[in-house]
Amino acid sequence: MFLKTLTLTGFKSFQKKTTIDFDSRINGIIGPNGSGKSNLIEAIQFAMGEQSGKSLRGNTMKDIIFSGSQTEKALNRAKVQLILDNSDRLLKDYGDLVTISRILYRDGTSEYEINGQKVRQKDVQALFFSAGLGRDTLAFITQGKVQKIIDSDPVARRGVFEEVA
Amino acid sequence: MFLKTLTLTGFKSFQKKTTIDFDSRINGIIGPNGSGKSNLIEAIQFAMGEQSGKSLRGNTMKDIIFSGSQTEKALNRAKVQLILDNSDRLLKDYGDLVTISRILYRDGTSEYEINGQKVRQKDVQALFFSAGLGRDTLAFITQGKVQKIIDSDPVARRGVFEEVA
Amino acid sequence: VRYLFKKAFDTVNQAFQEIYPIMFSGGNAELKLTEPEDLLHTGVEIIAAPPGKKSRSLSLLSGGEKSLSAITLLFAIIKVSTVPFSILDEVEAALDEANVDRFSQYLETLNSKTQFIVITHRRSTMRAAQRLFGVTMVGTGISKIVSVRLDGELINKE
Amino acid sequence: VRYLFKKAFDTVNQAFQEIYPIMFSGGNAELKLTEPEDLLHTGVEIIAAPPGKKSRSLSLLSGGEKSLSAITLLFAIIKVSTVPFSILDEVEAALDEANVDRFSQYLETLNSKTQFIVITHRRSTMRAAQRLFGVTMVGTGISKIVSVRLDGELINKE
Ligand SMILES: Nc1ncnc2c1ncn2[C@@H]1O[C@H](COP(=O)(O)OP(=O)(O)OP(=O)(O)O)[C@@H](O)[C@H]1O
Ligand SMILES: Nc1ncnc2c1ncn2[C@@H]1O[C@H](COP(=O)(O)OP(=O)(O)OP(=O)(O)O)[C@@H](O)[C@H]1O
Ligand SMILES: [Mg+2]
Ligand SMILES: [Mg+2]
Repeated sequence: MFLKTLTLTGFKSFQKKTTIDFDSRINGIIGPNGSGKSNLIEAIQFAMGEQSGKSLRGNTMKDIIFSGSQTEKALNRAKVQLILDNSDRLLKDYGDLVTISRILYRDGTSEYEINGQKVRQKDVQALFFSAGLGRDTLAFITQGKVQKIIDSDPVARRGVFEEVA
Repeated sequence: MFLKTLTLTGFKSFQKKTTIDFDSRINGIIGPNGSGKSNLIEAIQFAMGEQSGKSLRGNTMKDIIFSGSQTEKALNRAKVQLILDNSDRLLKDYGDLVTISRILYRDGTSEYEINGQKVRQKDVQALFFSAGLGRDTLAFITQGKVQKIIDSDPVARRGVFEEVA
Repeated sequence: VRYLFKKAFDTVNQAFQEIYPIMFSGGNAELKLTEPEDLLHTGVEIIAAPPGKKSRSLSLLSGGEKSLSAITLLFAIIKVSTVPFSILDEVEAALDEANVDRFSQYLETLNSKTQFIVITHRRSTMRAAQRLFGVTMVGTGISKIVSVRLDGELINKE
Repeated sequence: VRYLFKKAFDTVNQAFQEIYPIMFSGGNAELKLTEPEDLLHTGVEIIAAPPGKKSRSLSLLSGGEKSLSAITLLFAIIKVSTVPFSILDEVEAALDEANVDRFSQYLETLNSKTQFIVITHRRSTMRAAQRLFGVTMVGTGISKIVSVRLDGELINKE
């Protein structure tokens, strides 16, 4: 399984519909400070079922909806869609391609879909957990957090090994 | 006033007596990871009266004494000396040069001296506070802490402005 | 559950001991259970000694040594288990040039197992990427994606 | 005390508003007292809008924007008060090339007032330094100081 495509609309600084095809094994993302690189990663975490606005650097989850710029007005919803290439059938119950999407509205409610079917947040989180990408995985290291892994308390580190188990 | 010379013996990874003359207005320190650059800064903070071992990345203050390597034995004391150029008389009660030193023994006791006279920790801290370098100053930014200044709570930031006052 | 945890711990520990000297060009490290007789609650300790050094408390390690130790643990986990994709946001920011080179080289040995998406400002990580995506923000605070070629002109500009 | 605090706040605030657009090549920022009628307990809020952007909560700023905002606040304080020497340990690690250049250029305007000791891995900061000290660790875990010339050979190696 790998992440084939990321599409986001109205998510943080990505006002317009933006699509990226991650067609390589090592994909680099570069750009000046403040250009929106970390926002892209947070869009992936958002679609994977992240439930805390604080983990996406907001005060509340609504802070991730495009809130305007000097020339553009704020939007009322944010949408992120992931397309997973599952041709290795790591996700046993799905076919070659799996589409996962999440929409967040200004009133704070979210709508999740897997392959076009409405599902709950728990279903999306379970899908990724079964693929070895649960909430405690070390596979996602967000900006500034790499040294915290060494500073963390030994018991807190257990979660990392439970993921592997 | 400026920092003219730093001499350290047995402080962290500096086993042997080491002297640096900071004779320029902008002094750069470079070197590979783990070579001892941040240890140098901590030696300056130690001599200025730092009382918490944790602020120098140790569990206790004794952790700053050279604790041996694969070939060398641990030492029993650490000594750091600063020579300040005070020709602008920022420190009104002192002459052109001011020498400040601190020794820490394995039993945890410290000895401070200003110009060869034994003094207390408070006296050294007061000397630097009167020069605008008190404990809350923003002038010292240790590794990894620059972004925390922005993340800190508004009331915690007051100290920075009180220093300036 | 206890049996699975111990098995996961042992395989990661073995890989961690193998990869550490590669990432640090020497030295050695291992993982230890804080309470081996209570597998349901035990914590995991990291013992590390960079080359030439005695093993000391982790808090005395340098910024770069901490980053590299954490990256080594991640690589050990990726090596022994299934991690479909991994996302790293400037994890090598504190590393010197020699360590960034070792980081990007090891990344290349793992990419057949795991897909990587790495945000970086460092040259040798960019060179390890098979494809680069540029993110820019036009004057009005809106982000856009531009495709960049990995030719010399981009790398030199950086 | 209250009068001195307010005066210090006002002068730093003015300098902060002046330096921010220099460091960010545009945009604007200011400091605000959370409780202006209670000068003994009030906190200090930072309001910042990088060029082209609306001013949003500080937590939404990028890593580099946070570092640069903090550096700007330090520079404002150095500009208006007496700070004999300042020690900076890799403060520009998260900055892109353009921002590191602005950082090192501004450092050069302040060094007549304040002496700087900066630990760095970045080229343009090294170039701004009038003197470089190299720290190395011989194989046995002991640190030594070597003097380095600022010639091309060192910088290219980095
Ligand atoms: N809801 C939102 N609407 C519009 N813009 C937003 C929103 N949330 C965050 N931003 C903007 O996104 C920018 C931060 O982007 P991001 O953190 O992705 O930068 P980056 O490319 O990772 O930079 P760095 O290299 O400094 O880490 C901020 O300037 C912020 O103003
Ligand atoms: N008491 C001690 N005795 C001997 N060595 C010590 C002592 N305390 C710390 N060290 C060593 O000092 C090293 C860390 O040095 P330091 O943090 O100064 O590195 P650095 O040059 O700042 O590296 P980086 O670029 O990664 O930040 C560690 O490897 C540690 O083992
Ligand atoms: Mg970022
Ligand atoms: Mg350091």
